[in-house]
Amino acid sequence: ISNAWKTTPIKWYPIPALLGAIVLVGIQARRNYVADRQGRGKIVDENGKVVTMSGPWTVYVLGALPLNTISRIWGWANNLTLPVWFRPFGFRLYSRIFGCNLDEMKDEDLTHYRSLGEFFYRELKDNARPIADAPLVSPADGKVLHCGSIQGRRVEQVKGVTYSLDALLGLTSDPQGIETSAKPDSDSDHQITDDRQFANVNGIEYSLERLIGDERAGSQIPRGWTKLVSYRWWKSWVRSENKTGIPAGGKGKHDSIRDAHETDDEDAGVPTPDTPEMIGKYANVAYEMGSGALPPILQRHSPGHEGIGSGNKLFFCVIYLAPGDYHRFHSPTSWVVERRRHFRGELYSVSPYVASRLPNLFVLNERVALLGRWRHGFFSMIPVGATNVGSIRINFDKALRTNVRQQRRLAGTYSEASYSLASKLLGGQPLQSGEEMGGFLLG
Amino acid sequence: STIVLVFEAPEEFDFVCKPGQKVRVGETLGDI
Repeated sequence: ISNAWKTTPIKWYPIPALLGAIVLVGIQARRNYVADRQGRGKIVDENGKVVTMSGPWTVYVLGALPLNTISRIWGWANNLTLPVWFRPFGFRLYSRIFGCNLDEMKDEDLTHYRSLGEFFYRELKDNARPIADAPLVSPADGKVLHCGSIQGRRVEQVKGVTYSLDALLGLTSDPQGIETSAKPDSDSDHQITDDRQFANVNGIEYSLERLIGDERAGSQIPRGWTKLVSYRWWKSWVRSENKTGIPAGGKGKHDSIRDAHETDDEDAGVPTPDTPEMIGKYANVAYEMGSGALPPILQRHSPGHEGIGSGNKLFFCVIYLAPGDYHRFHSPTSWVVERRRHFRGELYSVSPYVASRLPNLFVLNERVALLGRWRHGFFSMIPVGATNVGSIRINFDKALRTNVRQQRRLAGTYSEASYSLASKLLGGQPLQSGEEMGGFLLG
Repeated sequence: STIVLVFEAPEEFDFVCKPGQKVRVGETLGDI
């Protein structure tokens, strides 16, 4: 034995890198699976049930990869400045592979794009995308994955695969986990220049009628719409309906509004909308009465946006942007964005292949939910990130930072910002149909 | 990347696009 130990030659063989990677990914997949089974994630659906990743084994392998880190490295690599001589060749090759139309670019000189990231976020010529005269137009170039009406508060990702509307928009998140920043963009505090006109940051004036798309805008929306007006509207509505059985509230979060602007005799017998549940309850009633646009103070607290107007339904549409597509998105209608919710999450691929195999994909991925209203009521637009395009940019929200490295991330939490200062008249950021809103960046 | 639209509209609202159809910015998605 001693002789064999001393004389037998030892020959080392390298373990194939692929085999090593597979083993590591397998271990991580197993850890993720166990964590999901234990309900560590806090994304919940409309029934309060924790939403976790599920699917075939390939999904767990995908989930084991450090997708957020890969996405950030991908973004860094694609923002490296390329040599000028290489740019036309490289970008033409990319265009040929992914089917980009170079003729519709605003700047056709390919040497002006310093990196693939800049080329990816290219602008199009003016009028390259005519905006149809329709209530709802496409916000982006892409493929319609699915569209239809929402049944039972669930949205269909692809045929037969659904996810919770509440989880998508953060309507039933764990209150302990909600991180509220509420930092409106100071640059968006536009000035109202006229009774029916107001200017955006570029000095372009909007017509109220066109923004709201409703003839009521000029007559029924009072000038200088403020929280004071909102509260007075609430009081007058309660008085006119002679509501009984409404519990008189104590010192609530909205009492500062009342204290600042009202006298005691005006308040006699008028309950204060203290709790979100109470406000939401009467917001729904007001919707049913067809009282038109609700004051922002009521809309904000309407639980789950359940105040669907009489004769209305909730609809949805999912549009997938392929790698070669124009990656800026535009407003799909004339509407007012009241707030945004930034959900940090994973960055799974959102290709139709993965979307059809990974339930809750759009709920698990990092996304920005823009919530507001249009002429028919509630309206929302949710850009969802992916591995190769993890960063989402919103033009009128300079504070938004997506796909950033974080030490600790609680699943199901979100940060929220209000755009109420963007236009005090409308209570949010107004957008016209076809107006550029932002886009997706590489990595 | 993907964009999801969720909105309230009258029951008469109807999508003019179909799943799998390619669309471009500004093209009609739905009408009332």
